Formats: sequence, structure tokens, C-alpha cells
Amino acid sequence: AEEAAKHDEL
Amino acid sequence: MNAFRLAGDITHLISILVLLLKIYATKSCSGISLKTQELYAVVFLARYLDLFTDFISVYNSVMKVVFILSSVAIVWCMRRHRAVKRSYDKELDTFRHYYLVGACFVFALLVHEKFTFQEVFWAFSIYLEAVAIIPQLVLLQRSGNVDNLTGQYVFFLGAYRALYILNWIYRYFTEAKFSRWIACISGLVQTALYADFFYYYFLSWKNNAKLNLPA
Repeated sequence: AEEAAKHDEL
Repeated sequence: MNAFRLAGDITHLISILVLLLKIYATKSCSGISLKTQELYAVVFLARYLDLFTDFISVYNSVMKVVFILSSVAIVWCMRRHRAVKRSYDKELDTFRHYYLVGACFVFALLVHEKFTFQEVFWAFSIYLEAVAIIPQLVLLQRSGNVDNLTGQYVFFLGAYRALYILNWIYRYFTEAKFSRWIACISGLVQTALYADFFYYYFLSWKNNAKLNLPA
């Protein structure tokens, strides 16, 4: 989840 | 997601819709740089490699697909559609964008968060997006006057960048560990590139005159 949240912007 | 981020995404979406509207309604892409559009298509394809590996939200995935499809569609139209192709200002759009791609890729190999396939391509897309507007600005500068929809297209793209900066400032103060210096520094560079355009856009708006960029 930490990894994925890193690129939560478009 | 905060309001700045949402507003940024929406202005980004509006800019693409304005561009599609211009091409669709006028069957013309005059004033639009194919090179910038190609760069954006590469940016989205390189950045959204995580579409199938990391799920963030439905909103996130839908927007990614919309950005990829719309940027590819615009490039396709400008290269393949008979009427649109004819209106393309080929002789004004001479910026050597391949150099930007090469330089950004080398830079991404050197500066990234992690040396993995996805992370290097992600950094590459961030750097390339920062400079992708340059061929478009060069084209506008060369052609001098800018039609309404093209001016609005660039304005909304710039607004999207400015709103993202506000979003980062907001996140910096509200989130415990917010650090994304690659995106933030690139974003600042990208927004700075619009400063000149914004100045003239504001002048034309204030004087209620047609947008003109001095040579």
C-alpha cells in the first residue's frame, strides 16, 4: 500500500 | 484528495477537452504542436505502466485511461486525419523533441527514487512532462497570434500545473511524511515555463484583446 500510495497523483 | 488536486485534475481534463473540441469542431489543428502532443502521449504511456500493477482508486484508474486514450487519439488525428493533417503548421513546429526525450531518459537513469523499470519510467515521465510544453510555446511564439481555443488550451494546462503546486503545499502541511521532491521540483520548472505565456494571456484578458505573443 505504501508503494502504491507513492504515485497516487496523476 | 484535496480540493486543489481535484481542481488541478479537472483543469487538466478541461484542457484536453478544449483541444479535442477545437480539432473536432474546426477540423483544424493550426497552432497546435504535434511534437508536444506526441510528448504527452509518451508521458502518459510511460507513467501509467502501474495501471495494471497498483490499484489506487477507480477515479485514478479511469483518469489514467482517459489521459492515455485522449493523448493517443489527438496524435492519431493530427497525423492521420486528412483535413486535420492539412492544417498542421509543420514548418513552424520544428523543435527537435527527440532530444528532450533522450535527455529526460538519461536524467531518469541518473535521478530516480529506485532503480526499477517502473520507477525509472515514472521519473522519466515526470521530467518529460515538465518540458513537453516547450515545442507548443515555441510554435505559438513563432506564429505570433493565437486563436481563442489554442490560447485556452494552454491556459488550462498551465492552471493545472499551478493547482498541483498548491496541492503539494497543502499536502506538505497536512500529511505527516510528504516528500516527493522529484515531482515537486519538476512541477516547479514546468509551471515556470508558463510564466511568460500567462503574462501575455493576462494582458490580453485585461485589455479584452486578442492574445498576441511578441516575437
